[in-house]
Amino acid sequence: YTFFPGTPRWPEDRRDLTYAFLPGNNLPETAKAAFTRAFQRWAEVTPLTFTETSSYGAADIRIGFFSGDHGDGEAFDGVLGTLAHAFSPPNGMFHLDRDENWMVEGDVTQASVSTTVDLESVAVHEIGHLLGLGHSSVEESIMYPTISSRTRKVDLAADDVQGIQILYGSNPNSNGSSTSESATQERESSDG
Amino acid sequence: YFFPNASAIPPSLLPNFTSGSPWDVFHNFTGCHAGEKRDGLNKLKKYFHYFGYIPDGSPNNLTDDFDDSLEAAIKTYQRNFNLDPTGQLDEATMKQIVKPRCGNPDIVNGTTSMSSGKTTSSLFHTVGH
Repeated sequence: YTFFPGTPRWPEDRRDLTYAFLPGNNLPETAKAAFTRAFQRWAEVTPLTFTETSSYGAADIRIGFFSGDHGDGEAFDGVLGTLAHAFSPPNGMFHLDRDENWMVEGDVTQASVSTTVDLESVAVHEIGHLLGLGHSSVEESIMYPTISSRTRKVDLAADDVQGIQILYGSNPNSNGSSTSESATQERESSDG
Repeated sequence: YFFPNASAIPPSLLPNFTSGSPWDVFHNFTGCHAGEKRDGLNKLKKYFHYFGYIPDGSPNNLTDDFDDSLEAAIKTYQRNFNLDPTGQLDEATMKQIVKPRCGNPDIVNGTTSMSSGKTTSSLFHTVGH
């Protein structure tokens, strides 16, 4: 695990974080549910909680899907390539490439379209950035920078848990059994 | 495009279903080595610049030469991704390069802790992220 320069984290008086979706995206409930599950994975191992709010402007974490140049100097590039990016705490901006073929539930490894990307997998990774983690060389970790299409990788690895608990400590309500090694289902696809 | 499940939308109805990765063209550089000059190699250099492996200068000034900066970038990339740090664009390295990935850089200011294991401080990213 790594951290951003200066090891930024959400301050101690902000442990109950809110998140909101860009209203103009009109996300289906199934897509929102994928983000909810992703947040829950980090909540299980930290004292942090995450609650959806309808107030996009006031939310701690603001989630939006954008195409190409969307004003932050980090343009998206269409199908595959870069999938998403997120900012360090306490910025809270979480951007995803609107041009990807996102799968929101079901078995992505069986997707008929080779460019299908699992939304929950990417969301778990980017939330790690939003909380202060950088990229990791541990291939099994969520914070490893790459993920093939038609791949699902959503379980936090020991590396991820160790990193995030240095920033925030552990979940006081956890019995410690929620930590699991990453289980990745991968089907080699044409892109790699 | 949101797929509710694996078979909900026929591929033929998806405008982008035939599109590949914007990085697929990099496969053409497999086997390219130090000292060579190859048309379009500056795009691969821009990739490494974007993710922090070529830290200096403007991405618009990158040439098509397989120079020392590119070789060093490849070696660092290979270390970060647990590949043999040869500095060459072998198939294993290229296969990793073209994989879809997070847009956040791996390195800032030419320094990475990604491959060094358990560090508590990392020169990872610029102010923007």
